[in-house]
Amino acid sequence: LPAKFDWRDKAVVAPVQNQHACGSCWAFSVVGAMQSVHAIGGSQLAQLSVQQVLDCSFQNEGCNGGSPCRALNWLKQTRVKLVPQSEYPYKAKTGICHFFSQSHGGVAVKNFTAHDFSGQEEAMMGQLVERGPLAAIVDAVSWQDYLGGIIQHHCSSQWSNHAVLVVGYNTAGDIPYWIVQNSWGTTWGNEGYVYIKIGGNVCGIADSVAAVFL
Amino acid sequence: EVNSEEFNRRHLYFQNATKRHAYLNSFSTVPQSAEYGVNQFSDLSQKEFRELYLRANTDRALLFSGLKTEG
Repeated sequence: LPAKFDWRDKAVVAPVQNQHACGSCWAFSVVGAMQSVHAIGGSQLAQLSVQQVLDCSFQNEGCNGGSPCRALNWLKQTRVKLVPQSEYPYKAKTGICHFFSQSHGGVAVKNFTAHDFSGQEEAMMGQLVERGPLAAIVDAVSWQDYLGGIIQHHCSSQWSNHAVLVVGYNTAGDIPYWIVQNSWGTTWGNEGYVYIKIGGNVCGIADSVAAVFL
Repeated sequence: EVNSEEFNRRHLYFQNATKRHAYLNSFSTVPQSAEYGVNQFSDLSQKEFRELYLRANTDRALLFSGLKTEG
């Protein structure tokens, strides 16, 4: 594995988004992974509709919350094609699902994996390099006050409550860390990103990690 | 408005946030450590923040076994 790896260097990570006052992080993390894997496969990097997942993934609860795995399961079972963000823009509130014909263009999930990599974060690094950016759930209670730097302490792995996109890692310095895209806008953290120490499952970053296949 | 009920409540949340920052920063002893401080969420209570932004449900995933499994 390379000492550091960042999918942003390959221009396959879409810009940081802002979920605003809506509990839609789970949809942002899934759509972020799909956008990147689609671009890694050779397509133009295009922003896909988070609102479509928010409104239509019926096993989840829209702005009241959801889980990346349940969203991926819905996408896999239904073969729903996510349309471009421009066709179904984000509104930061749960709406009525818009349906599109099968002939309508879009990106569908063929399959996904979800694994607990706790105690095996090096294998998670391999998964990231092999599969592309990963949707992960974390405990982000202490992120309310985060300004920047590498989170090493006081971020439990007991109770997941937030979903994010792991886009890279850097083990070249004194403290190895994950590079994680959040969905709270670019004014939060390191221009919208948070760095989490690798090892010890800090913030529960390795508890449930999903890779998508398109 | 200054001294309105809302203002006083938010001011209290802000004061609580600065205490949290001092506590969390006390662990940041090595270079590159995380820093905590005033940001766009500092006048939210922890309960408000959680209810607005921390709504992901826990997914129980299989322990990675190193096998090449799909799905």
